[in-house]
Amino acid sequence: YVFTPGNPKWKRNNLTYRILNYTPKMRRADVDEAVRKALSVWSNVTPLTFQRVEDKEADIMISFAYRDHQDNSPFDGPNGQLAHAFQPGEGIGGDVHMDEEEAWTKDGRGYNLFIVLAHELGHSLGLSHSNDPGALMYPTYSYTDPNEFLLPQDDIDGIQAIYGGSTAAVQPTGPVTPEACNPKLTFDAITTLRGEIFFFKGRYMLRKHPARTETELNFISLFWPRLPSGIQAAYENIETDEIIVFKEDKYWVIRGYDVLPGYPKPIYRFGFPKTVKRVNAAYNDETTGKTYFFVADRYWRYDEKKKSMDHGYPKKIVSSFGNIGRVDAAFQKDGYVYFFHGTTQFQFDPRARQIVRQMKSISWFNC
Amino acid sequence: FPVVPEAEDEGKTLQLVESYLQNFYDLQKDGHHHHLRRSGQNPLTAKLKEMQSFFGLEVTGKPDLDTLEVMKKPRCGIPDVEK
Repeated sequence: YVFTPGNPKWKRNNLTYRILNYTPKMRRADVDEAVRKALSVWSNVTPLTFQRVEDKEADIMISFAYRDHQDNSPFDGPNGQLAHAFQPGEGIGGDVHMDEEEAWTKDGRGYNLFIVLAHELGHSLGLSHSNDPGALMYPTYSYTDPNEFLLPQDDIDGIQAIYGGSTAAVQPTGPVTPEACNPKLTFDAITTLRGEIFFFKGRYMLRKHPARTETELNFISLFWPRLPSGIQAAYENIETDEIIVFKEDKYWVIRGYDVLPGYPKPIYRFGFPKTVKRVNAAYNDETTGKTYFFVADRYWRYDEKKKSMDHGYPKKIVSSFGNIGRVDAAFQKDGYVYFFHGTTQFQFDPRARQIVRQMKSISWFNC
Repeated sequence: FPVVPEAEDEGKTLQLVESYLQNFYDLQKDGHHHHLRRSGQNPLTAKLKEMQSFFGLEVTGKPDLDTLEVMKKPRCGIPDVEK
């Protein structure tokens, strides 16, 4: 996180805000809600309070503006610059200007008003841009479902360094952006996809292309906005050129950039008993076309052609794969199966039916 | 005339790079047109490196594809560095 040069801050904790005008692209109630929610992002983690006022000057004046709006920073039309805000201070200090020519929405279409407002209010309170790609104060727009939004730890650390902690008994914490070479890094799910490997972690995915040394970090929502964060299992069906991802008792089917319509669907369509509430890991055997699902200490085997579970399952994981413990994530590549358990990774040879190597979880990232 | 397509692209690229660095990395508008290809440390190259470093890109000082992709992303109008 970065403080605004000169460390400007509000001298009071009880601030006021006013919504000067509205965009015709959203219902007024939705704009009010977006503003209220964006302010609560910051008041939830600090002693700050925000009271709405009408018909008088407020500390934070929020408005939608068009091109040159007399503040020496003209907007540039659709896309490009979405909004800007002014550091704490009298007059224009603290004010937030949204570019009226953007497609403001309350969901994943266009630009989500809540997300952009929450970012600009960070400036209104004294924060500058952070170079943490997962931070709210990162300069470029990225969509997160407002219902799933959690203020990242980098932003919490920054705003609390200015205003102190929350008055709540328990200090709120936020998601930390995964770093590929962090030896403590564990994964929620892993799948191959057209020769690449996708490692899922929270709302992020680390993408590793065999021909590139560096690892790319993206939000899951960048490719698949309809998917939730916290994917728990995933596998690639090479025959159908699809990946299937799981969370709790639901699954989605993805082809390229598209989540197929009609999903999510219940996992019980695979033939799991109702006692199974979630899938921990999965991989598709590229030789037999069978898919292996790992749940707690057991596993099932699914016949993709017959579209049914094979008889004789579930079986104990240890009975077929050895002492690999519970499986967080799994994928198959070049004939070997890689099982991830915490920060440990096991390379399993299905032909020899034994573990042939043990590595760190981050071994794929050229650290 | 006609304009060589690549040259035209370079013109557009230069325009994008210059305006981005003027808006967000305090590249001075000094009326001189910067050259993407001139070796050595012209102001544009220095600012480009600063931007690449901020976004965790490979610091090449050149407007490579990854850098241009970031420059085209919708974003906040506040500069990334002190203006």
